[in-house]
This record gives sequence, structure tokens and C-alpha cells, in this order.
Amino acid sequence: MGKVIAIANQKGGVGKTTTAINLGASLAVLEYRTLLVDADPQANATSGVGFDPKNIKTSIYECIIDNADPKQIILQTTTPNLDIIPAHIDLVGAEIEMIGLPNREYMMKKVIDQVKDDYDFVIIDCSPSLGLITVNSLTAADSVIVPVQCEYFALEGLGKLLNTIKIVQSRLNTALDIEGILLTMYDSRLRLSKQVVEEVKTHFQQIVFDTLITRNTRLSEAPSYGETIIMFDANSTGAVNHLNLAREILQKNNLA
Amino acid sequence: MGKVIAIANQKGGVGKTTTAINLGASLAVLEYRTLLVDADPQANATSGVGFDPKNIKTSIYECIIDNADPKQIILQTTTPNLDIIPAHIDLVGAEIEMIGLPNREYMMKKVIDQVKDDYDFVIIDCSPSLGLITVNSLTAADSVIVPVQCEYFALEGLGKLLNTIKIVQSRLNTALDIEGILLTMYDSRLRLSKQVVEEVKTHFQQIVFDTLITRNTRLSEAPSYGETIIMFDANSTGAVNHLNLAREILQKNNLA
Ligand SMILES: Nc1ncnc2c1ncn2[C@@H]1O[C@H](COP(=O)(O)OP(=O)(O)OP(=O)(O)O)[C@@H](O)[C@H]1O
Ligand SMILES: Nc1ncnc2c1ncn2[C@@H]1O[C@H](COP(=O)(O)OP(=O)(O)OP(=O)(O)O)[C@@H](O)[C@H]1O
Ligand SMILES: [Mg+2]
Ligand SMILES: [Mg+2]
Repeated sequence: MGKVIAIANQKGGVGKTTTAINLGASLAVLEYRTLLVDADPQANATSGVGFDPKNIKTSIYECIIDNADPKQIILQTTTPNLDIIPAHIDLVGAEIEMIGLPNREYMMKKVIDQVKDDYDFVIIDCSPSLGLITVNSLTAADSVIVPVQCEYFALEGLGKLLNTIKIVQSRLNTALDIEGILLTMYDSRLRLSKQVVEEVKTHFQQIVFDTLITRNTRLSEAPSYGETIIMFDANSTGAVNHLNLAREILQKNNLA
Repeated sequence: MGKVIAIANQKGGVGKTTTAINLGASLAVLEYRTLLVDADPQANATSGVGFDPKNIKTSIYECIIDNADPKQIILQTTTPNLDIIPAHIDLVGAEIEMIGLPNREYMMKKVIDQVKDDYDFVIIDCSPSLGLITVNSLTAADSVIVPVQCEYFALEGLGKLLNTIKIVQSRLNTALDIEGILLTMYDSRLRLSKQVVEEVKTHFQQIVFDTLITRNTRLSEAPSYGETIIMFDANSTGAVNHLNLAREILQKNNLA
């Protein structure tokens, strides 16, 4: 019975894709069968695990809009226990096509429900928006991880996102939980970084992960080789941070 | 007769808002009357110049949806020659409201055309998406600046964005020009940074700005004080880079 976790934040460039790929890879290396779902038309999670988005013929788009069988679309990555439902640029058009359809908020859930029992975890990478596809991902999810970059603008948008999560919880998915707020790109040399961590821990105490993801260039180099951080450099702080995050989530869910 | 420049890239966190605010501030300090237009519901440009988005009663939303007079909504910033049409979170709903309206792609243009003659430059900060509001901004613009972070994922999305610009040029705004591709968050110590610069300069030669915006923590600290980089730390490399960018644009437009 796979646990579905969405990675969401409408602020751009905060580490959603980096978290999705590398938390997925960490769970996989700890022997948990994991499925990534790329719900961002930019298809960064798809290319980050080694697939060229231009060569993707069928993707999450066909599953949502054409009712294609997700089991036929799933791709295996080079990491054992890590599969992906890829994205394609066509996904940009999906939001317009879903407007007016009766169950438009539940279309992603319908897709994920067909495959989640084959996995221990399903991780959905969302685009930097609170549009219909992100709402669909939150409706399909059991919980959501909110990456927050240790920068001023990233702090600003947090309240708005938590509001949206409350709306989804009350109207579309009463079971949606907050798995946690994840502080990313932390740089201990910067005063601003420390201030943001202080601020987030003060306001959101219980739901902030103990694990901090520090700024680490190996994390930004790995996707250019189409590799997760575990494959690319298992000794890097980026790899250690994401393995710690995986363990923290497993403990919290009484799986470790 | 103000020149309208949109700052756009659907990739998140590449420096769109940082460019809009600090290019605007640089043009203002060089005595060019400049208007910022915040076309992102996150309202980062609005808070970055010192206004609390929660206190904004009327914004670009009312101008587009309710035909409010933009001249009544314009706010003066603490920087002489720099005004702003602020954003508000309501803007999230605008895209849905604009679907089906006859001239839905030209609504931003209608607003900007009412004020642009009062300024030398109008700079539009776009959200990380290629939705209707960004298309509106590209339709209202004379040219577009594309910030590209010196990272792998930022490179990936460039082709798609340039495609979208071509579509807008052919169907909605034949006069739309590319003002340039701006490389941001450059860190000369990182191999990846250098590789991205190489790659972009090889593929896009003529349209890449000579000015590089280097990674500089003062740029990310300034918005937490509600100040532009020029006010916050005029001697920082962040300030020098944006002043150079302003001069490069002025020269290109035979204004320097
Ligand atoms: N801890 C880190 N250290 C260094 N670089 C990082 C780190 N996390 C992410 N990055 C880099 O920062 C950039 C932004 O991260 P990423 O693309 O994962 O963010 P995102 O939230 O998914 O962006 P978008 O909003 O566009 O979907 C990427 O180039 C990534 O490689
Ligand atoms: N050259 C730079 N050096 C250091 N930090 C920077 C630089 N440029 C931008 N930043 C910081 O990086 C983060 C992302 O920049 P910014 O918010 O301007 O990007 P954006 O493209 O507008 O993001 P979004 O896609 O969410 O609108 C911000 O916290 C900003 O302060
Ligand atoms: Mg992403
Ligand atoms: Mg922005």
C-alpha cells in the first residue's frame, strides 16, 4: 500500500525536483520500491534521472487526459527500485483541457490509485504553481513535503502555500497531511540562511524536518549526467542529507 | 514613449524578480523614469521594493479584470524615478477568469498602453509559467529579457521558452524582440557555471548579454530590507552588474 507524497511549493527554484529525485533514490537504495511521478511540464525530474524529454512518447499527460494505462508508461531508471512516470511538454495544455470536466481535481488520483499498490512510496514532483495540476497532485497525495530555500523570497510564499493546503484538505482530500517543511540550499556561512532557518523553526516547529539540505554543488552537477546524487557521488553531503531525510521519513512513518 | 521589457522564464528561481527590481533601480538611478509591473501572484517584486503584499488593496489584477485606472494604482518606491504597479495574490484567479474572453491575450497590453508614455522604461516581472498572464506580458512587451541561471536545469528549458516567444511573435505581437539572454548567479569557481556560460554563448551568440550577473549574497539580502541593491549596497558586485546591464541595454537602444 504505497504512501503518496507530493513535493510542492509555488516559489520557483527552491529544490522541489532535487528533493523528489534524491529522496526517491535514497528510499530506493534503502530497498523501498519507489515511483517518481513528474507532474511538471518542464520535465526536470524526467531528465534528471536520465531520460530525454524529447524522446518521451507517452507520459503523465496521456494518463490524465486520455486514460492511458500508467503501468504501460512507467519507465525503469538506472537505480534499482526506482521507476518514473515521465512528463512531457504537452502537460502545459492539460490545465486548460481539464477546466470544466466533472472530476477535474481527481484525475491524477485516478491514475496514481492504479499503481500505488505496486510501490512502497510514490513521489510527485510539482511545477512552481498552484494551478490545477498541482491541486490534482495534492488531492492524490497522502502527504506533502514543502521545500523552502533558505532565502527571503522563499519565506514570503510559505503562508500562501499552507493556506492552499488547508483548502485542499477541507474540500478535496481530508486525509492530506503535511509530511514536513524541508529547509534547502542551507549555507552556514550566510547570515540570511541562518535567519531563515530560525524564522521557519520558530513559526512551524513541529513540522520542520530535522534534516537540513545544505548547498552542495554535486547536487546541481548530478542532473547534467542524468544521475541521482546516490549514483553520482554517494559520499557527497548532498547524498548524506537526502539519505538522512529518507530515514527521518521512515522513522516518522514507523517503517524504520 | 516608454520601452516595455518583459522578464520571463518558466524555469523557477532563475533571477527574474532580482533582474526586474535591480535593472529597474539601475535605470532609475541613471535618470530614466521607470515603471515596474509585478505580474506574478507571488508579488515578490512588490515586497522586494518595500511594500507588504497583504496591504495592497488594488493591483495589476484590478487593472486587468475590472478595468481600473492604472494611474490610480501606481505606487512610488523609495527610489526616485522608480514606480510600481503592485501584484496581489488575487492574480492567481485571473487566468481562469480570462479564459473565453474575446481579447484575453491583450488585456495587459491595454493596461500598459495607458501609462507607458509617462515613462522611459516599463519592466514586467513574470511568474515561473507560460500561462495566460505571461503570454499577456509578452504581448504587451516590445522586448523580452530571458534570465538563465548558470545551472543544468535552467539550460534545459531555454528551447521551449524561445519556441513560445516565436509563437507570440507570429500570432500576437509581431514587434516582440529578444532584448537578450542574461546569465545569472554565475560562480566562477564552479565548473558547471562555466559550462553553462560556454553552452549558452555558443548556441545563442548574438543575443547573450556581455554582462554576467554573478552570485552575490547582497542581492538576496536586499529584498529582506525591502530595498533594491542600489539602495542596499551600491558598491556590491550585484549593484555593479545591474548598472552594467542597464548601460548595455541603453547602448543597444542608442540611448547612452
Ligand atoms: N542543495 C542544493 N545545493 C546546490 N544546488 C542545488 C541544491 N538544490 C537544488 N539545487 C540546484 O538549484 C536549482 C533549483 O533546484 P530545483 O530545480 O530542484 O528547484 P525546483 O523547485 O524544482 O525548481 P522549479 O520551481 O523550476 O521546478 C537547480 O539547478 C538545482 O540543481
Ligand atoms: N545573482 C544572485 N546572487 C545571489 N542570489 C541571487 C542572485 N539572483 C537571485 N538570487 C536569489 O535567488 C533566489 C531566486 O531569485 P528570484 O526570486 O529573483 O528568481 P525568480 O526567477 O524571480 O523566481 P520565481 O521563478 O519564483 O519567480 C532569490 O532568493 C534571490 O534573492
Ligand atoms: Mg522542479
Ligand atoms: Mg520571481
